[in-house]
Amino acid sequence: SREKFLEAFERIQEGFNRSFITLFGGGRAELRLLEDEDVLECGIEIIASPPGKRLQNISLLSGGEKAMTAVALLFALFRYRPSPFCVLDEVDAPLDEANVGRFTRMLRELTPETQFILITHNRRSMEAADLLYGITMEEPGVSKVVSMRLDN
Amino acid sequence: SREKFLEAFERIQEGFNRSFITLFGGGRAELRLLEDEDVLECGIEIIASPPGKRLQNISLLSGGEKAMTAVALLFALFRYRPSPFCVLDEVDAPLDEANVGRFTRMLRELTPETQFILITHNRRSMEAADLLYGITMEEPGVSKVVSMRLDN
Amino acid sequence: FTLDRMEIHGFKSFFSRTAFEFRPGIIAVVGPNGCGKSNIGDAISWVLGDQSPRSLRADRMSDVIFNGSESRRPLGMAEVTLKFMRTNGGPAPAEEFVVTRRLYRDGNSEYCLNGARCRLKDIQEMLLRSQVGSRLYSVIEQGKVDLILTARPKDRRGLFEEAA
Amino acid sequence: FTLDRMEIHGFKSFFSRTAFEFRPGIIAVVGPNGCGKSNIGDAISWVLGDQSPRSLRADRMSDVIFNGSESRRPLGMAEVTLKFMRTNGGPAPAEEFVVTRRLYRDGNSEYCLNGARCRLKDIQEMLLRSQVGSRLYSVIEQGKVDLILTARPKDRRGLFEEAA
Ligand SMILES: Nc1ncnc2c1ncn2[C@@H]1O[C@H](COP(=O)(O)OP(=O)(O)OP(=O)(O)O)[C@@H](O)[C@H]1O
Ligand SMILES: Nc1ncnc2c1ncn2[C@@H]1O[C@H](COP(=O)(O)OP(=O)(O)OP(=O)(O)O)[C@@H](O)[C@H]1O
Ligand SMILES: [Mg+2]
Ligand SMILES: [Mg+2]
Repeated sequence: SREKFLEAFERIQEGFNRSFITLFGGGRAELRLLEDEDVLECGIEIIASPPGKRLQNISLLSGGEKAMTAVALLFALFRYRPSPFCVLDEVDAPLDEANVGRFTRMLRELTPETQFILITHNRRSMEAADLLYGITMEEPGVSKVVSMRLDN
Repeated sequence: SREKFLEAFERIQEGFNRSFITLFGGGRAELRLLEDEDVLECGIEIIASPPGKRLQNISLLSGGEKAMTAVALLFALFRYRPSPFCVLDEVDAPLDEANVGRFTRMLRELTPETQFILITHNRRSMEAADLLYGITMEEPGVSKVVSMRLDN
Repeated sequence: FTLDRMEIHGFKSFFSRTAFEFRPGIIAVVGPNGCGKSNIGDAISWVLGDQSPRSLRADRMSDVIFNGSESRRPLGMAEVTLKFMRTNGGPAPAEEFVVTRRLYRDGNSEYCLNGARCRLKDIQEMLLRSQVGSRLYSVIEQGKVDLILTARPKDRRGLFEEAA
Repeated sequence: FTLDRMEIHGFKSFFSRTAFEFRPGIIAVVGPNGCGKSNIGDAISWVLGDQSPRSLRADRMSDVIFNGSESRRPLGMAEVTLKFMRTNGGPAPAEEFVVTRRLYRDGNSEYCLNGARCRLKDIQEMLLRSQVGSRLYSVIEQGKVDLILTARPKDRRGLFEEAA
């Protein structure tokens, strides 16, 4: 129904701006309904501007800025309609150290409502984890779990 | 012409297998012409099998394995028809430490015929460089070169 | 409900029966390239009912059955089991449910809920009722995070409608 | 021929005139997210004649002109200059050539070879003659390395025909 969608949209849009500001330490972001059509059919536009930068096409954002913007939007959807778990496969690959820090702190804020499984090569991400699973292929072609470390 | 293409194809295919074995420390890879049509029109298929693993669809390869396979093919094209320079933008992002090492050693083998510009967040890659350029945005939105370090 | 435990057997690179215990909070999965980390994410999507081989990097669904290595023969079946648990606090007993999916080389498929054979539909209803959530944004695949940014405005809407 | 020196002025985030000296071997470009590293790769593609805004992450070519920041106004022109050099060894003098490209807000474009106005065609011929090489595999864009693997078999052929 129209009201239901608009109400969800408003809340997600708010969450998107808040997550964006948390992840970027500033700037602003919003979602816009392309009003040329019925609210039940029209597309959704993403506007995002990192701190200190002028607003322009999101395609011009850097690789790391795009990853952070996408994560901010996904977390806004998550906050509105939580899923008890979320598997994030190497989303931290394009991020610099400072951004990995902000990213993992945001994950921390979203627990315990959500359980995160973070597949990563990044040391900072590993340090932020409560539990570490190590996977190897001692025997080629055959996966094996070799370690499980519980931090407090 | 048909002969010219086939001769280039043979040499590139050989180079691909060699680069793949160097990057993966084993395994095998080949290129195949989809012979259902004229050699001047048919598509080219990629077959790749990391060490110890059975041959299957390249789509099933991991993120890092795909990056390495793509790099092996690009380097094979490079060896056949060198370009004096190559800009590699974060191709090392999905690679684990051991693979970054093999990757940078391969870059080293291809110099001095080729000058590599390696955009990276990875420490191992930085250590392999002869020259390091640091870029920042002290003033938001404005790029500035802040450091240039020459190693020997 | 939270993820409690998973067993993977014969799914992609998991030749041996492998168990994972989940804890609340942040779990990091690490290891060298190609060791099987993303395959774990695929196993979770698959046991929750994913019907698209492409989202599992496969051409055919049978590609997810362990296909052999240089020293092992292919297996005839892939199986993933995932247990969810809800602690209700206080003296109330914890609730749990267990989802299992099997695929055989001949193409036959089985789904089980708490050990009893059922249809995919029953699994989907259970997941909906327990609010375990859609897989649309529960599993963010490697290299796919910015799809939401490059998607056409109308395609993006699908995620919002699902949340709404 | 090798890359010798580049100047970027008003191109994307390079508001100030910025110079880069190139050396043989491996040059690493590092810095935080969004600081301008990939924009350097874009500048190289652009000065060598790239006509496609999309490969530069832009909608229109005018998007590559510095668009302002919270404390700076937009500029009216983007300019990139790239100098190539060939040391011929021994007493023979080194050869060099310099390529410049400018784009103005009004849409006007200029190309220069060794400081003299020329057409794009002259630049392309110079690059061919000096074997500086195609941009098809000289600049591997961020996140794009596995396009060669996901490309359809016939599309992939383009790279081989170019090399052949
Ligand atoms: N059906 C199958 N049988 C056996 N092995 C398989 C099967 N399907 C996939 N694999 C293997 O699994 C490996 C990929 O695993 P996965 O994608 O989980 O790696 P990863 O740990 O995520 O690595 P990366 O860090 O590079 O992303 C590939 O080498 C592939 O050959
Ligand atoms: N015309 C322009 N005017 C001003 N700034 C621009 C312009 N075009 C792009 N930018 C800015 O350049 C930045 C992106 O730069 P770039 O892609 O080079 O970053 P990067 O250093 O590669 O980062 P990452 O490590 O995340 O890939 C964006 O923040 C964008 O706003
Ligand atoms: Mg992976
Ligand atoms: Mg970049």
